[in-house]
Amino acid sequence: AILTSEEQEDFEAIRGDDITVKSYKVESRITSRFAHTTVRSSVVNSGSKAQSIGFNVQIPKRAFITNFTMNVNGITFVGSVKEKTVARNLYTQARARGKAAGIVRANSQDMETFKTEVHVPPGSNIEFELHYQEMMHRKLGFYDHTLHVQPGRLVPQLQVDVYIFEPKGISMVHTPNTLGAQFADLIKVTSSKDKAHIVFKPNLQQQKKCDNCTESAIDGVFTVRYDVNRDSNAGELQVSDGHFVQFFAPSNFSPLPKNIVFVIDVSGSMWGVKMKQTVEAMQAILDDLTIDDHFSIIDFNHNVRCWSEELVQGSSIQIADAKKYIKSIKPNGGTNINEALMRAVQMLVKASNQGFIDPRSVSMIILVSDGDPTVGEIKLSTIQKNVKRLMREEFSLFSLGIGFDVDYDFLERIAMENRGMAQRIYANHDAAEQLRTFYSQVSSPLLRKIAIQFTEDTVSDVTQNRFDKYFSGSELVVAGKVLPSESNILTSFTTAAASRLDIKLESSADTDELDTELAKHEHSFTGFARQMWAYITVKQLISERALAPNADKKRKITQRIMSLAVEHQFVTPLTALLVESEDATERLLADFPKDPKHGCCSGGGGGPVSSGHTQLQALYHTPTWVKPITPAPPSQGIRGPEEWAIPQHVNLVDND
Amino acid sequence: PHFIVHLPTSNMDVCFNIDSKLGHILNLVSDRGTGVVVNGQLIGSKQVQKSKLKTYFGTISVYTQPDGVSVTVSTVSIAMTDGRNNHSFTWGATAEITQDGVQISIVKNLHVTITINNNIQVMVLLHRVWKKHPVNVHFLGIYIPTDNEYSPLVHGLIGQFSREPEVTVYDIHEGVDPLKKEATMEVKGNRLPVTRGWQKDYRHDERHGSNVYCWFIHNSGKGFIDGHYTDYIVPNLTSFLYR
Repeated sequence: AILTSEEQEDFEAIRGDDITVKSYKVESRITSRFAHTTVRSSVVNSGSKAQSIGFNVQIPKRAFITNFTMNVNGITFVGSVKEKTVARNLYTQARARGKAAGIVRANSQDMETFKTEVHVPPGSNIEFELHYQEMMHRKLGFYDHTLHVQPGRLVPQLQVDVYIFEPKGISMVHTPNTLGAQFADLIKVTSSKDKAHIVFKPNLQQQKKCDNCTESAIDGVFTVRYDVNRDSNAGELQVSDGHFVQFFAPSNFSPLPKNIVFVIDVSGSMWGVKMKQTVEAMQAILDDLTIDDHFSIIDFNHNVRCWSEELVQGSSIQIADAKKYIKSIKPNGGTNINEALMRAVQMLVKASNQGFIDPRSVSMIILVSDGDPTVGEIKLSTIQKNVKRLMREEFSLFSLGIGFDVDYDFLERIAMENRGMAQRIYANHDAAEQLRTFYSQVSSPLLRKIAIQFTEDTVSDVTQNRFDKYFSGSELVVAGKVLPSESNILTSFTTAAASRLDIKLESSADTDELDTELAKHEHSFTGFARQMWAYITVKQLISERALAPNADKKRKITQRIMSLAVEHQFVTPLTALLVESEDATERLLADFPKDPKHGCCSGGGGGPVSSGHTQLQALYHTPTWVKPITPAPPSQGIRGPEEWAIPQHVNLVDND
Repeated sequence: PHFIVHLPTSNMDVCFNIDSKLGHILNLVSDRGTGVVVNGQLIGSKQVQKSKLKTYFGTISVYTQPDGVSVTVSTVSIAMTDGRNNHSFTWGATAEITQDGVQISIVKNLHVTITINNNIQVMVLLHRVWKKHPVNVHFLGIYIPTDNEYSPLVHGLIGQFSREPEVTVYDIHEGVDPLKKEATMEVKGNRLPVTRGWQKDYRHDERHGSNVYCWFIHNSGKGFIDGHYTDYIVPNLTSFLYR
């Protein structure tokens, strides 16, 4: 990084017997909800001894890393994504020659920490560059793009740039104050009809915790929130680089009536903050129900109790009674999830059989649990089978896993398998808000049975194009490849059922127009459609794989994921990033980190975790310009370099 | 609004203008037998020109009982309500919507056709102008087929002509304008001076329209329509005509 004279002065001022970060730059280019982010850091070992220099970046869990490069005193290390076994073999070969190091990946609930360390002699210059890609998901009517900005020190050149290009226009863009109130005025937002640029570039003084401090106050999340113009309910069809993306986010429909069974874990472990926050959230959630809705509540520990054996109308009297009931619950005992879910499904089935449920209404089970089953059926796969067997196509299951002890994977599987979704809830002082926010996302279903289709022989490799429900404030996205055709117009047809009416909407797009437009915009991400299609496809395949009924099917899906991930350079559970020096003699390996079975972070008591992520000491056997470090004491069963085995953090593939 | 009434038996077209006020809602079809009512609300141009403010239909409403389904078409949106649920669509996308016996077909930026129980149809055409024009505004046209299956109770500025009156035109002669002949029309026991002219049908060419040659009735259709045009002003978009 080349510093201006003023920055050079700043650099000299902060330079000490330490590691000095000369620059820390984050740039995101968002085009049509798809973001490519680059984090660059330039660091100097300004001490008098050899030191370990680290590069830590927190990235959103939903992102895929696409590249990492490093330049150490002029030697460049370049990354490439390979199938995991291939990458590991190459890495192992390098390790055998003493020419390998590890990149640590670890998960907290929402973020993933990417960390690498290099041990270098004094005066060394290192430049790190990490790339990742992700798709923005619309929730509650807007997209949130979050960047974790954590330079760790005062930095002469610290800059965050976010460029947004949305072809249909940006309806609103702003930066909620998530980084700290003192930085609010330093964030500049410039926007026009279809572009926006958000820049945050504090000088050294502005970064300090206080006037005379030497620590950086910048450690948090930088958020950009925006939404796009929607001039019709038919959605937005975009075609670029031989791929299409259809966005569907209609509004102006009356919500569908809902039938909800709330299934709440009241076992002993829910005692305290969890139950208090759940009760608080339920008060607001119940108040949101209307006379058109029907509901009931099941609370369970080792027993299962129903507030009402049948669904009741959301009248003010019923709601008041339900609120009172919830407040009276005292958590205690074990956990019989199976029985609770069976009862909930049976309640919906009974209501449906009795003609009590409007065929055009939406039926949901919302499960809140904080732990594993301990009573009744405790085998998770059996519970999963039981639920699937009893559920009907028109019912959905939503799971909320509260706290660290819950098996989130299980909750996610039963939700995904039953047309719902799962969410983690941190068991802290704002758990009620998290619960309410989740409920807000599903409280206004507008459409059912949505299908987005195309004329025969115009497209191929289409991602999921049938959806059970569409909720107000969200967005459905379908992508695929455009087949060669005489016509330069691609048309999509969307069918759906609203409250009492059926709709069929048509969207069309010129196949050449957007590429011409993208070429004019300096900061647009021209390959967005291709990458977005690959991103969605890989994500969907990963979900399908988790639910695959047999090993053969799983294997086929695995192959497909690997092939796509390698082609599009995504680091996934099945691929790894191999970083090699120019002559391929030095290597580093980055794997996709596995979620710990139960929560993460043994050290955390609640809230987003910034500490306690699993650490592996990087072991680096050096070329001439680097001195070796003393191996750290083994942690979690990791053995030292002399007994090096496959690192424990590597994600072993099921059934492989 | 320029009205064109096609009389299939007489094989002629008769036209008249209704020169009412901004905001007035004119009843076009009122059929208590089938429970269908079609009303249009007037909007004005942005400025007075030659001491006159032009008026157009800015909103057309089709309402059907007993379902209570109402389709309200404006130059901005097409809204559908059944009294409890409200759904809104824009002109920006081709769409088909079906609720109970009501079907709505929107052709992007062109027209919307509302069909009720497969036997009554109304097409509303969107006329868009340059947004920054100092005078002109977006407006709507309405086209109602002659073979709609109304009940005998149907009335309204257009509905009344589903029972075709007997029309005789005679004494055709040169008029003041050499391009426009004049004549006498006998209809409903009235003798009316009429002028041969032409109006526009925009169904197949939204910009230029095609000419429809017709006998023009002066004074807001007086003598051709039952009563006076002010008899057809109703209070709400879903109001039936009281006679």
